[in-house]
Amino acid sequence: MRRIAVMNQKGGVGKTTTTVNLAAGLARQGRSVCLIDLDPQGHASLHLGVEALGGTPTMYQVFSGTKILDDVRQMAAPNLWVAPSDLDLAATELELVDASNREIVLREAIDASVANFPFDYILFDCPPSLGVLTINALTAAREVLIPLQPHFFALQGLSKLLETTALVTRRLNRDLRVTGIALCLFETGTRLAADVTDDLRSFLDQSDADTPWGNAQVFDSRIRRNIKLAEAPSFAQSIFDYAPKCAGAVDYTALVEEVIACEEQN
Amino acid sequence: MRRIAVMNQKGGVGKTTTTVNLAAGLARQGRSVCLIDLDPQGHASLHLGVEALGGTPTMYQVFSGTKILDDVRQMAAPNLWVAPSDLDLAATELELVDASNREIVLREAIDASVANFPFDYILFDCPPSLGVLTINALTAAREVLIPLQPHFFALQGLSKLLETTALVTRRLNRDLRVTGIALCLFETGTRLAADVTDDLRSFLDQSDADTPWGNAQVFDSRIRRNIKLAEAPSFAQSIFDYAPKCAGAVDYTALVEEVIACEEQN
Ligand SMILES: Nc1ncnc2c1ncn2[C@@H]1O[C@H](COP(=O)(O)OP(=O)(O)OP(=O)(O)O)[C@@H](O)[C@H]1O
Ligand SMILES: Nc1ncnc2c1ncn2[C@@H]1O[C@H](COP(=O)(O)OP(=O)(O)OP(=O)(O)O)[C@@H](O)[C@H]1O
Ligand SMILES: [Mg+2]
Ligand SMILES: [Mg+2]
Repeated sequence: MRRIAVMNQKGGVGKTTTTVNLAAGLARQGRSVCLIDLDPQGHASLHLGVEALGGTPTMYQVFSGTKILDDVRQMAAPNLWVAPSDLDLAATELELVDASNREIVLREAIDASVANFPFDYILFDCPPSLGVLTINALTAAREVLIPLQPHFFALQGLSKLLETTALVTRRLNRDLRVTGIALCLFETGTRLAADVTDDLRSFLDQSDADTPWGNAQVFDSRIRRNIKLAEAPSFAQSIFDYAPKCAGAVDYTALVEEVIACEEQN
Repeated sequence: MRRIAVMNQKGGVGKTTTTVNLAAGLARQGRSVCLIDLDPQGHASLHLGVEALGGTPTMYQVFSGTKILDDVRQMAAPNLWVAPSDLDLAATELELVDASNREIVLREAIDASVANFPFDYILFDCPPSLGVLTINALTAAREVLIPLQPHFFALQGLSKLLETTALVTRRLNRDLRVTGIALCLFETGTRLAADVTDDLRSFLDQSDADTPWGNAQVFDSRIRRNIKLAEAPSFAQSIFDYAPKCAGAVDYTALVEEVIACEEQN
């Protein structure tokens, strides 16, 4: 079972769009996938048409210990399940402040139900912060996938993101590794994208092999800016259902294949 | 003195780009402006070339009570000051959990130094969350300016953002009003932008006049997507210095003029 945290504290870089389309793409390739929505905005849930209304169990109950994961996950498509979130989850950050197990609640919830969790992939969609929800994802995951918009602020935040990952590796989760960086919202032909991509590749080339990102790569597949990717959520569809021939579907299909290609190593 | 919180919990919608270019534009029009960076990413500080290194005093010290605002603000350009932040500020959320005055620390800090704070405008750049830092901005501000990308997820989050503003108005800051919504990263010609803009205008038209957003408008000036706006931060320049004739500079000039035009009412 691969557990992949999709994270970046920079806002609006394509975390949710990548998590949802990667999950949907893997499910279409016959993998069984569970997407866990860790963002109180609940956008991944919404994107998959699972709006947590009224009494729907959500990840908030898992963090507060009143529900187990099996009660929360719902089927969104063949092979694709989602454990939804809503704004209640915003309270978790404060509610866990004094809890001794605050960083491992999610890992414990997954371990407790692994027997009933026969998934090939668990994907975590993280909020734009390095708070307790993201730390829980890093502690429960084995791999990190970093969506990154090739803009100036993105590079600036990367070192902090990697430092946080290293901290989690040292203290909470020795096996955690950064699998790769996916360039999102890519504007081909702009000098900015070319410059940031070059900076990124040379940064990774110079990294020590014994860091958690020592073997990380920049995925070959770049997700180009494509308005259909921004339209699909309003129809509660993945890009493969909404516009299967558009550039967005082509790019995410390529990324799905690259992620599958690393299966032997993980 | 106008105090404007630039906020939206949705990530990557143009909060920092708007705060910095609005601040720079107002300063060029002869207003004295102080930009307060409330995002631990410190992107507004970085964008103005003020990187908080080593012992530089930051907003973290203001929230922990070890420095006053006058010690923290630095001049970034004529008429333009910035009170910088860095990652230390991420600790404030947890450090203020038990503080009785957790929501009003910033307002108290500004009120304590208003005599030395002869500014025409104070602008707050908020992080992508509705946590204690954003609540402090809403409590210290009199106006809210909401940058919004005309995408599906943006509308979805707006009602929560307005609810939070109403809560602050009821409990902490009776005078708080939403001045307007600035459409950012606008892609002219896409149906999505047109649909979301229509939805937005009809949502506002139907709002009760006695809500904090009862008089809010969608600013006429739309900030079009323009790569120069994304390049300017890497040169630590506002758009007016970096590329004064590009569409981004034209759009932000128009927004500055609209904000100035509301001066009589505030
Ligand atoms: N490749 C793309 N082309 C065009 N639009 C995109 C693309 N990827 C994402 N978007 C749109 O850009 C916006 C930001 O993407 P998304 O919400 O996935 O980012 P995020 O990192 O999850 O944001 P947050 O930090 O708020 O969680 C969304 O409106 C989304 O629909
Ligand atoms: N109108 C625009 N055209 C092109 N790029 C833009 C525009 N506005 C902002 N950007 C770029 O898009 C990215 C997101 O903008 P910005 O960082 O200002 O958003 P934000 O809401 O402050 O993000 P966060 O939620 O992380 O604080 C940045 O890389 C910025 O340079
Ligand atoms: Mg998201
Ligand atoms: Mg910002």
